[in-house]
Amino acid sequence: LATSSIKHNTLCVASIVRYKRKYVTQILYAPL
Amino acid sequence: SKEEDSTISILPTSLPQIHRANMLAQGLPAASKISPLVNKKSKTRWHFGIRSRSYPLDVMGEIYMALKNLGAEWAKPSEEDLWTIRVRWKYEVAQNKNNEKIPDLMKMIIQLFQIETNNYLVDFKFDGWESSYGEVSANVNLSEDEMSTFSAYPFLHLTTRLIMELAVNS
Amino acid sequence: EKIIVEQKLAVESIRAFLKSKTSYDVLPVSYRLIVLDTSLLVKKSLNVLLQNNIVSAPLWDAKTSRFAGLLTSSDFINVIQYYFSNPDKFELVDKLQLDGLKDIERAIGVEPPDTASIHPSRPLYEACIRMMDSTSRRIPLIDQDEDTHREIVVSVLTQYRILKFVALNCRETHFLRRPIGELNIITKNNVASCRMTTPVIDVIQLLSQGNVASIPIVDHEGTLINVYEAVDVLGLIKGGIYNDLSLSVGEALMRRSDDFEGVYTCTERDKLSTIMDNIRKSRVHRFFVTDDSGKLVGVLTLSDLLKYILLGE
Repeated sequence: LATSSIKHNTLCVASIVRYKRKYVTQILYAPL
Repeated sequence: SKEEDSTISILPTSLPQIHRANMLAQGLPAASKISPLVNKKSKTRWHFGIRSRSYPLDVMGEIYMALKNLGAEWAKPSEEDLWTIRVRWKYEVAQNKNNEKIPDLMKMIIQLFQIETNNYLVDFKFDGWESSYGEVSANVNLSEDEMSTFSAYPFLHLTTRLIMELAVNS
Repeated sequence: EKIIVEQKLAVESIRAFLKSKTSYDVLPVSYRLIVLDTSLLVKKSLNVLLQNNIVSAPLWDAKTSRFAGLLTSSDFINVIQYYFSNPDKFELVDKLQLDGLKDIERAIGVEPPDTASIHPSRPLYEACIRMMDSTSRRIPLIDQDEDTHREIVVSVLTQYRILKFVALNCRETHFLRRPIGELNIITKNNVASCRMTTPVIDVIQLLSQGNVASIPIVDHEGTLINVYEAVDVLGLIKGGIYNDLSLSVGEALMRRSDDFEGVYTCTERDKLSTIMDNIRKSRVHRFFVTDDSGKLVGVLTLSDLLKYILLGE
């Protein structure tokens, strides 16, 4: 899990996932 | 293609600096108080997991408390590895329309790492799904390719819940 | 005659290229996909888009663990229109969450965007056709998680990305040497336009009613001076200016950040090969067609270009 510092009361987390032969950094922004 | 016969160009009066100068030249009152949007491309700085400077046992205590408050369950930790938590978390979703049975127990591994003296890192790892009704998900016979269609969003959502719980408690 | 035949053959081979590739092929080897939780406040989502220099993002509903459509500039236009007709509802707008945008659509009576989607391994040609039919300029690529059978948004393809992919990978674009004025692909009639002094709220209505992404600004002689784009609305809201909607569109355009590249113009004499050249080299989203004295003749959008490549000739 990758996390970024909380800004504007918003959390930002991410995971790098392989999709077939490519790599997607799936990033989710959610309210704190 | 021969460049010279192209009449494609950028409209000079549409460039922000020129547009602003033209507007100010007209001396309109509102114009002077509107400043351009600073497109701060603040590069998102990423950390691995979440950092902690508390004592290791305190961190573990906080995590167990947060998991308990969130209704998650965990395997009893083994003596030789106190710093790893194997979590199983029922992911309640609003029942979808065709009521299909989907795996609803997410497994997660939470591990405490020491980076340097009093600098610790809590790492979260997705560890697959189980079904609370005992059925084993039949993804064993998928080919290599299919095996990689994985959506991290349910996992990311639960980690945000846990991070919020830890933030609120601390 | 030779040029006409060459163009016809080139279009056919580009079409064959689009049928031979899948949407998955357009994806970079490694890329980011930013997704917003539907419980996020609309005004916070605006910060996220501007911070990441993007204008749209897929939404994810944690309650159903499903994707809930795309957030686009149209949503922000709806919010501005709702607020303009309900100025007393400032509190509601300020606390509006992304999952409340559907209610705003209903309140102002706009059609919810029908976001068609497509599986990443389908031919690129099919994604283009689906996007054209749904009059949206972007299409989510959806696959299924092998465990939970839940939807995964793998990425979102836009007309811009597809045309760039064609411009970068099809040498045949150099053989599209007929002037665009001959191809009947320029939108000339009833192109909504406005003046620099038009109130920005009226321009926003034009964007919404015409379901277009830009409104040209002309002077009293019809000479093109600037363009107001749907994405400019994000800057307007960011500045909190939407409660001062008496601003003229000229004043609202002063919000534009300095890295705005400017409005691209061309004439009817330009060839599709040079148009595609520019798409290859720069981030251009449409071409305003003017005559030699700079008077507005019409607009050539990426939709017009894509439609010609897919169905023209």
